Amino acid sequence: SIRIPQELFGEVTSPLYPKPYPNNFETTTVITVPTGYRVKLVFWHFDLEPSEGCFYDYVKISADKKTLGRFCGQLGSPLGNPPGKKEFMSQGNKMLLTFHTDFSNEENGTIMFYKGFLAYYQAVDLDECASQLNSVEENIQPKCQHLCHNYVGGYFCSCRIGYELQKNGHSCQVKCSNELYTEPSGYVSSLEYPQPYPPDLRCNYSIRVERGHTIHLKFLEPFEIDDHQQVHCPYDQLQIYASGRNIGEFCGKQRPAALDTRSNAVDLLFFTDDSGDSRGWKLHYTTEIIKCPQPKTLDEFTIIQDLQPQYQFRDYFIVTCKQGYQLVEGNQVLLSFTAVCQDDGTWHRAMPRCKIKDCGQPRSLLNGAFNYTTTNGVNTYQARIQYYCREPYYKMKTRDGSSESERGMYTCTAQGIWKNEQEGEKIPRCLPVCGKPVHPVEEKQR
Amino acid sequence: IIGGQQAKMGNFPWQAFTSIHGRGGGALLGDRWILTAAHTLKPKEHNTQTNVSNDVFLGHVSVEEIMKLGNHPVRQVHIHPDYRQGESHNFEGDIALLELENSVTLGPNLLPICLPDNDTFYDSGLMGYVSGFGIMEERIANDLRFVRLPVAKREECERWLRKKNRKDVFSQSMFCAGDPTLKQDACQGDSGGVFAVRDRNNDRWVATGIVSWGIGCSRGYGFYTKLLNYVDWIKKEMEEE
Repeated sequence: SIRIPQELFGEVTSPLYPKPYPNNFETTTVITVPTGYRVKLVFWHFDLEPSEGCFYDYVKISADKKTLGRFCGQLGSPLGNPPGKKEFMSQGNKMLLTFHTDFSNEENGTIMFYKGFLAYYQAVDLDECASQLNSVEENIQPKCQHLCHNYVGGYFCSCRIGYELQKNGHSCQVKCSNELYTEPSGYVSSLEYPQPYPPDLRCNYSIRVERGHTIHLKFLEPFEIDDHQQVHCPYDQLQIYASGRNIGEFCGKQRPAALDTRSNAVDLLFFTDDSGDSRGWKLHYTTEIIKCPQPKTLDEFTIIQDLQPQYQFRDYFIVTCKQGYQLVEGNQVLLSFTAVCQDDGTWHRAMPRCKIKDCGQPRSLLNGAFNYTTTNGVNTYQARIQYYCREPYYKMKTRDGSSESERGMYTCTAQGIWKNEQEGEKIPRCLPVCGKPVHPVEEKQR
Repeated sequence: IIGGQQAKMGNFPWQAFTSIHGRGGGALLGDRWILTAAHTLKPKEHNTQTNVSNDVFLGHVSVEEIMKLGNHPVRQVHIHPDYRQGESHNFEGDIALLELENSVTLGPNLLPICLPDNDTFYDSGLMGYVSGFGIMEERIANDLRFVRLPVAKREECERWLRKKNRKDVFSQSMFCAGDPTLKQDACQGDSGGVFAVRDRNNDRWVATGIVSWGIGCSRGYGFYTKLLNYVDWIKKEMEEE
């Protein structure tokens, strides 16, 4: 046999062509084209000794372990079987052309001369995927488990969404253990939806959006997950987690209500057992910026500065108190207060209270005392006391034009300090009164 | 006090009882100062530098009771710079202040006396009271006694001193009170106490003099440190503290 170099096209001729071919000759030419191609052969010239059944001289073409024909004679001869313009195609990339001659070429005692043949072959792309469509009907192993893509000189396989092509380039395996969705909205569904989902799934679909946004989930019809009338989701189940917190486990045919997860991180875990014929689920998720609850004061003395109609993630508000009040968080007095809206829609600090300023117990006055002119014992903002000296032994020191009642009047100020209008914090002094005996000497006897 | 009578509680609430070089008197100024005579602290003809206690008692008319009330510790002694301990006939500047460690609480039996602000308090004939725990005739007093004396005419006192051939200095910073015809006077142990005059205009009692010296007791006039001349010094000393 003659193996000709692998080319995309070429010619094959009989020996000595176009001169008459020799007797007693047999050779097989092996035509190969690259893998992914098939061989197409056409005879451009054919002139062989004709015989009944091409018994003497002939050209035999075979491919794919099949004989495609045995040819002899020439176009128009009554005997023989010339190929004419017929195109011969192999299924694979190899075609065999066997040329056989007998010991003579005579016709009625006259030696005849036949030129032989000239054949042209070319590589033709093999559509490996052609059989894919009919593979089920013809019960043959398809080239690809899922999708087949032909190209000149070859083909490749791919898998449907949710599946992953295996190393063998043919098989597809479920791929749903780490599905990540980061768009602001989108659809998530079980594999094959709305066709029945595959068995033995351990799927994890993660939706991650920007902090400060909440993910809303809305399930579509049909919703169908294998269930049991008495036992809660024993076979297959869809679990939903929001920021790691389980917010539901679903199965059955009742579509879950729309969910506001109040989270920017949602995980859907879908487990299936080894059987079932439910159609699965599909949801549409959307995102919305999270809003914090409108801040509300706990008492009438608290002031929220520049109150906004609504607050969202990263917004903040500042709280102050009315005059004479101070911010208190628990037992702690605060100099200022700011609360920031967090990404979970909560405020990072609870609203403080405004507690009335307490000036504390008034300082005691040496050789004097004080009375409350407001509620007795109450030392809070706007409370008033009146200092007085122990008369007649002491007298309050006053400035010119100022009375003792003015000098002795102290008010609890907004700063939490007892203050006199004229003298400020300084408390009055009680000075000794001289020369005023209570029981001066008296002489009756004259 | 010679020829006087026993004081009742609250009659002379400024009266201090001192026990320094023997019995003496004083008067409360403000609530932590005792006005007294310098010679109760540095007696004439008594140059020994022995440490003596400056015991001061206040608030009662009985010696026994006043001592029971407790001593008021003295923080500092201020003697007038004009005082000359070594000049036995010269009681010039016989004034001193005792600054108490602690203020006292005033009450009906413990009140300060006022200081004079004009010369009318020294008009002759003006009656004043002298009180003290000093001797009476030949007996020591157990209780506070007082006597009412008139301010004497300065010339009378000078004449009286000349008649007695005394070299004692009777300066402008002194005044005299009493009447040689009356057996009424202050005496030993009353020194430092004050000559108190009732100021009717202001309804207050004013210390115009400090019991300072005399020739014997109740045999003529008594001589007093004229406080009006020392008011500035007193205020200065008190304000400095």
